[in-house]
Amino acid sequence: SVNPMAYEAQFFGFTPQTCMLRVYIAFQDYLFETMLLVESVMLKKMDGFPDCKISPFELRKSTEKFLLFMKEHFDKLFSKMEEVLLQLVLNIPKNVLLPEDKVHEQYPDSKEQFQALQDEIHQLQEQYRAEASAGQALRAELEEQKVVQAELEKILQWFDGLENICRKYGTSNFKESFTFLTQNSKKLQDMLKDVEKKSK
Amino acid sequence: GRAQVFATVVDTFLEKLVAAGSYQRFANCYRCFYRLQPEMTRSIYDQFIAQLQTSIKEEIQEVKNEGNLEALFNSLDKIVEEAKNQEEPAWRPSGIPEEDICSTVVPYLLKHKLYLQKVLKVKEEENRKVAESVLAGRDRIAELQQRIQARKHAWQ
Amino acid sequence: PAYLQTSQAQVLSSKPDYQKILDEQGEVFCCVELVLDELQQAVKLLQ
Repeated sequence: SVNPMAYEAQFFGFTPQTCMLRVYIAFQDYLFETMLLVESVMLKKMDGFPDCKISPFELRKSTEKFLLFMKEHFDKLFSKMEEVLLQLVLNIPKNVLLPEDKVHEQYPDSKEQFQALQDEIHQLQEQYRAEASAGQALRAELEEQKVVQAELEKILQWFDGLENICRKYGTSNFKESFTFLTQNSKKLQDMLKDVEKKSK
Repeated sequence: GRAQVFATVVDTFLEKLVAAGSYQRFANCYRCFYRLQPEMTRSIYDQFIAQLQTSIKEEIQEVKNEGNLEALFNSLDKIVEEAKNQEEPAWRPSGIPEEDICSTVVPYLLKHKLYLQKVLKVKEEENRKVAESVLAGRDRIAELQQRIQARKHAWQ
Repeated sequence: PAYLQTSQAQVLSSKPDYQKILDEQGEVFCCVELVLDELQQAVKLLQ
């Protein structure tokens, strides 16, 4: 099975295999280009020798022979280099945790914790909303109380006003006044009876 | 360090490649040309090797610059050094983002929970004070009712 | 309502009927009106 080296890709920003492939293709291209350069230089030099019996075809065969040999060794050596680099350099050991993943070490049972926290938070939010409603209701009652208190105080003031009127017109104590008036009217009735009797 | 190992491995690769493509092998392959111009063959070979080495080294340098590999290698060496006492395998992404994101989100949820607990406490305290005023108001209204009743009874 | 589960649930659930309190004061006026009517009649009688 192929190790995708995803964790290494997270750190480096590229997969190590991609990096090695890029390097391999580049090296291979340089080898081919340089060989072509060698061949073209030789061809140019051969043009300078009119007695030269080497054909371009023969030269090409020599180039192919040398290139084949070089390519074989190149592939073997590159394969070893790739192995070493992937194991020792472009590799994150199994016991190593990258700094950005430290949180996973702190919260290993995060799935259960996440769910429990979500539930708790939901409950707290509901509680807060309820308290906010309760606060509004309490403040509304305070306003209502102001109105009711004002009305009740008005009634007491009305009683005060009534008593002030009575006092203004000379009657601060109705009980005493009525007792006095009742006694006086009884006296007057008695005097009238007396006068009527004496006149008869 | 990784940077050093990287440089050494690449240098070793080049050395061995150059050793494999020796002058003897080169001359053997280009025998016809070698017979014609032995000195020129040597010169061409030397240039070939020099050019190949230069190109390969330049490519490696470009890869290192593009990927910021020097800095990354040093950083990774430090991280590996810090974890040297860890024997257990470390956490790795599970491949299920919904699960992995939980750990990242949990600290924020904990903070949010603490914040909600705090504001809830503040709100409860606020309401407690308002409730005190409400109860005082009710007492006052009850007292006013009693006084009105007393005045009514007095008139009666 | 949701606020009945809150920290001041007891206070909120014992809210008096303020409208009823105000309505009851009408009875006070009726009563005093009766008393004053009686007073008036008594004074006329005495007069």
